[in-house]
Amino acid sequence: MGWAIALHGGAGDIPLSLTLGSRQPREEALHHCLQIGVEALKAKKPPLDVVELVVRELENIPQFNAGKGSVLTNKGTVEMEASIMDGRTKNCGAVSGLKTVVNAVSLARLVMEKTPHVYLAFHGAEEFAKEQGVETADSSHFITAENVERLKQAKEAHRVQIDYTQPLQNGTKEETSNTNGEVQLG
Amino acid sequence: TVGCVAVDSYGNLASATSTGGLVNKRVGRIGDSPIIGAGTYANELCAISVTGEGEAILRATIARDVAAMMEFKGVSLEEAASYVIHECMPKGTAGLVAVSAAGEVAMPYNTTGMFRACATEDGYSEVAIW
Repeated sequence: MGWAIALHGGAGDIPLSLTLGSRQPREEALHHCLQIGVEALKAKKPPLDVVELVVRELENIPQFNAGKGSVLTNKGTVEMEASIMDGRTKNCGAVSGLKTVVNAVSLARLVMEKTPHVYLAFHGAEEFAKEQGVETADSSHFITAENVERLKQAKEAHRVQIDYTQPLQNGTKEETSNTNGEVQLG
Repeated sequence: TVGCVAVDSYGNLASATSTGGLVNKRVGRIGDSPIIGAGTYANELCAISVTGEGEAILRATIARDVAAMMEFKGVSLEEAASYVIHECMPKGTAGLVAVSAAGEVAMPYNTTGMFRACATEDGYSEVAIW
């Protein structure tokens, strides 16, 4: 038995032709976050601290879809969500509908540790964030030009899409969309 | 979506997942990431963080399914994670990262790719997309 760590920055239709300019910063970010996690485990930090630390770092990297760089709703806003769970105790915390909290995962941990609840959402979660004094920012902090463009493309294609879905080419029909424009893969 | 799972040398496990959701999602939509058992789960056997199409992941409660297969069928982490992703999920919808209390790592996905990385105490390390 020994320590181990694994992390992800999202799955989806990532093209094999991904340009170096798109690939390199993400690969560097993965290396960087992995190193942070490895050092924390070597320093004997508890796994709960390690996963929070690594996810906070991933949230701060705009190339990934969480925190800064979150994708946009149909209203052009961000609504971020996160959860965390301790395997030993099965204690857990979760948050949804965040518009201003810089690191949603840390608020999820506070829900776990500071309330008798598991899940807080929308204005209740924002109110709890203020009570706890966690770092917040204006919504513009989370919105990137790339995600404004992705929302525009998704709206033009009348679809809801998962991470890294490629834009439809002109004339390409979205075969898996229903009348609401939602992808029906499930 | 981003996520991380970790186990220490004593077999203590934890999991965390965070996301902005889907591009062009309806205001008020909640995905799998904050739902314990769907996008995130950890117990004394394993820890799992999931990414992909939230609605499909919610229907399949895949994080808990991986743990349940290990708990009830006694299969390995690799076998449980692979089965859930490749046999229980529609192709192109999901991937996950998982670690077990014994320090095993699994990172299966049925999408084109998944940004992922892992390391173990014995010196193994991997960063990959496809």
